[in-house]
Amino acid sequence: MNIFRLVGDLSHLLAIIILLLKIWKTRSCAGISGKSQILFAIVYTSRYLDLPNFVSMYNTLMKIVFIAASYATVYLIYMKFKATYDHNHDTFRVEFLVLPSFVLALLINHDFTVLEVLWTFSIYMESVAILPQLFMVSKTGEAESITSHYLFALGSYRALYILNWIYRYTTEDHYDLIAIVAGIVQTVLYCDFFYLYITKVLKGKKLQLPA
Amino acid sequence: KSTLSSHDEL
Repeated sequence: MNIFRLVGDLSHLLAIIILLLKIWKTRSCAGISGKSQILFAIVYTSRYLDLPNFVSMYNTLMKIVFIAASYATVYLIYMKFKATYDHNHDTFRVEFLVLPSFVLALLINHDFTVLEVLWTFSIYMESVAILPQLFMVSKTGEAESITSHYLFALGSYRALYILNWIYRYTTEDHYDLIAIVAGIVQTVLYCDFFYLYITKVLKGKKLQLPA
Repeated sequence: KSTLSSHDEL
């Protein structure tokens, strides 16, 4: 465990909490892509099937929190606050993300076993899971500040993981090429958003895309 | 080589 990974994990945790609190406090999931949240639930489920493979208390606890929070979020969007779900703007075709991620996981993995292929699938899936949400923001042309904070925390997490991987490569000689490449793709997808966040949201303006 | 047991990250 190094500082980059710890801050990355905390940023990830913060993102999930921000989203749950936003939906709970406003009693609304307006502006949130339910499709992205379903993809994240799929990501955590397929990745943390290795939960019985004990690494540390920290690891186990975080995995359980991520899985539970992702299902809670999906429940809030599709059940409890269904009436506020903006499905007309959540039109990204997720099969274009799920199927290629799965096929790629079958082709490029560390080991051709069920758990390993599912872990690899979750890594590929995670790298693009935010696309329905970003698509929704670009379609409506704006995002609430709280949604922007959520996206910033979620995007920062993988960027911090890249620093963690560089650190681990230099200090432990440990690296996982699948995670690294997917993590870079994931971070690059947020770049446009990061730019808007820094130039607009941090200056107190609403995140609005130029018409 | 990465194996399942080396997936020590989240």
